[in-house]
Amino acid sequence: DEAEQLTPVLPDGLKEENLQLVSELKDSSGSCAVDVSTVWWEAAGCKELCVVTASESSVSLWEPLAPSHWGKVCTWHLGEIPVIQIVPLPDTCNLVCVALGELEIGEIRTLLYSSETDLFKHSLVKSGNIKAVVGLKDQRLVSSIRTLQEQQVEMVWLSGTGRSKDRQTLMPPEETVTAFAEVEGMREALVGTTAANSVVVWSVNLKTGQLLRKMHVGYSYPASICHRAYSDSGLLFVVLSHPHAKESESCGNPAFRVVAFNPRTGRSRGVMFSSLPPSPAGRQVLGYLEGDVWDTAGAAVLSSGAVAVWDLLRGGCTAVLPPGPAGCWALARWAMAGAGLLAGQRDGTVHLYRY
Amino acid sequence: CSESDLGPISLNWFEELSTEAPP
Repeated sequence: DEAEQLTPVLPDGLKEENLQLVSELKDSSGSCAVDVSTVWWEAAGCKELCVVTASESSVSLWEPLAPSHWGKVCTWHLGEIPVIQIVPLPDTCNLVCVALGELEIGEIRTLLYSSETDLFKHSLVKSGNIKAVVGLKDQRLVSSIRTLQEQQVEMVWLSGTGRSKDRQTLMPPEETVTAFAEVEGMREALVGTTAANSVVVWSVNLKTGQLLRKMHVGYSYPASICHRAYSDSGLLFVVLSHPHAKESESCGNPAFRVVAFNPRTGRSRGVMFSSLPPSPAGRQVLGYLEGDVWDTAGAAVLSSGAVAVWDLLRGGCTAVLPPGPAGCWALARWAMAGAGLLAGQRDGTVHLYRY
Repeated sequence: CSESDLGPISLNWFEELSTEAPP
């Protein structure tokens, strides 16, 4: 009954049918789940999309078995530093990347299987006071590190064994970079969002890391986080989320926005807003806890323990997963290759939904 | 979006900004 009361109401009624439950996996280790993701994994000539789950002390790889069943392939046990998040590496096979730390990220490690030694190993890629990290196509990782005096922004090219094979320093903006996104279809273009609510654009290759442009997002929507970027007709479109959406209620409570920037002039205009669904009358206004974007779909865990899904180009909420009987949703991640939505609970239960 | 709100648009913005930016 409580879960029902906490479920946000969609204008056209509940559209849970847009999400079809495909399978469930449950980590029975009893440790608290901190993240979930997917990775391509090839073994014995068979390449499959596997699920990765992380608790504070370990990371597990799950392979699809019979329809709607998952089997644990292996577990990497990490050291003293807790795992904070999994860093997905698009189009990479047999390599998992994780961020570890206490309150903030202190280390980035790659996890892999060595057939020579038949061991599941991990390797340190980066350490420091890491403010943002993202995995890009072609086995690249980009991160921002704050030191007392300055900020270091660096791109790392990873080898097949998860070690860095090349590094390129990018010119840092004055403000701390809070998120990165590659510009789709433009291998050398990278964007980032900053703590002062700007979008920055870099040119990235092994020779240069020029900062090309800094463009302000606007003060109405604080703490914008970039998820996707693409260039079309001379404009740079950036998909932003607003983790403090609840606090900017007067602006329509946007969880996600698509903003068009003209990189030549630095001017911008909002193209589409995806607002938080209205909460039932008399209940506390819903807040955005964390989210993820894949293609034109956004998903976020709300403060009610529900997961909401939006069509970012139309601006509408298309589905809501109410909190399950066993508890609230804590994680919402899009699986790679359009395989669907992963919704996770703290007890290690993960549901895969087709969208 | 049009040029009236966003200013002159260039299809080659990335190449142009890369050439103009200091190395």
